[in-house]
Amino acid sequence: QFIPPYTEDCRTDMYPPKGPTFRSTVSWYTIDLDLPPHKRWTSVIKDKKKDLDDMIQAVRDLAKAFVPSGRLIELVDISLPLMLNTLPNPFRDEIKGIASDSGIPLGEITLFNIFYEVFTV
Amino acid sequence: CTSVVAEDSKGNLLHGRNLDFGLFMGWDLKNKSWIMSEKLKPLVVNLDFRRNNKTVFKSTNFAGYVGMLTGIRPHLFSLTMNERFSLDGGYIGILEWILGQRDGMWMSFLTRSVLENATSYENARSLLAQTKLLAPAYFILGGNQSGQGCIITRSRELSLDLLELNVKLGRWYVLETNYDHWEDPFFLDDRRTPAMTCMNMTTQNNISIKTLYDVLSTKPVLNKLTTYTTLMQVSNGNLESYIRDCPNPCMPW
Repeated sequence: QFIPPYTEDCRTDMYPPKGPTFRSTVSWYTIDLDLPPHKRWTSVIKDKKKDLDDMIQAVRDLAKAFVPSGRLIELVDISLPLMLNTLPNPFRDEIKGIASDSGIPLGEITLFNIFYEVFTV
Repeated sequence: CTSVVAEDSKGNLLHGRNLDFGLFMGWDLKNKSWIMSEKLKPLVVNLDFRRNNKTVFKSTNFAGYVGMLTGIRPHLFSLTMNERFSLDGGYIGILEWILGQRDGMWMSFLTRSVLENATSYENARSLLAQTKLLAPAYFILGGNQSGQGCIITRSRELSLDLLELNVKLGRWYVLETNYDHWEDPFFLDDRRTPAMTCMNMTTQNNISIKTLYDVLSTKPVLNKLTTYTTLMQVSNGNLESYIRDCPNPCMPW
């Protein structure tokens, strides 16, 4: 159907995934729960640092579109690290480890981790 | 998002989901895509959480996100969550948290905690239904035995509804998008009807990982927000994921 909502006949023979609706497979990583929380995500972040940085930059750009002065991201960088200290472990220390491994400000990594609660309105 | 738990004619439980995220978070006019959805795609990873060198659970996740949205505890249960929009939403939960009322749990921390610690389908269902949350949500849970599949509709405080598989009544699958199942979906965002049409056409005799992927590949179940598709089978502990694209013409949501 070439007008919204672009419904189509039920697809068949799509599997194994291929063609224009399939971009790529997904890589596997191991998270060792025996490691201290701040070290668990190091190998994942090492591989995905640039992609994580790109995504966070898109969030910064979006925030700047709403508040051009940059005060919104300033608020995130100042206030969310304070809130992080109230989050339960091991989540708190894992988030701190991710911020440390990626070099991305702690408040911005915290914001990513509470995206769901922020966007349910 | 669209999540489905289905039981095949041999009693095997299959669980599939499309993760849709990024609505209204920047539209790329040139590529006709959501900026945030596209930025999230390279971050999709499959994770094998191990303790004492043994798998505890597996998940499909975004690198840098410590909570869980999609996961499987092999041989016990599979779990996905879908966003539930409400005016009594997570921002109120966050405000309460900041003001010191911290008896609720962050949604994705609860799902991770359930995947890590729940010892059975029933135990997982009970934790997901009864734990106080900061934000409303839909939890879609599948088990390892006939009849073990349900949608838990949650407000921040309460479990509002539990819809379970019942093959004797002809309910061989449960399907959730982002609307309460007892109400009609928003008319501009009806992914439920096409998904159910395709499930009904597939029939219980023909449902499999392969045909579940077909259903999740049909527009508008597949749409511009769809980041990944995950397929899980609890009986063999298998989880597989694929990063998706929705070529034009395709619904933005």
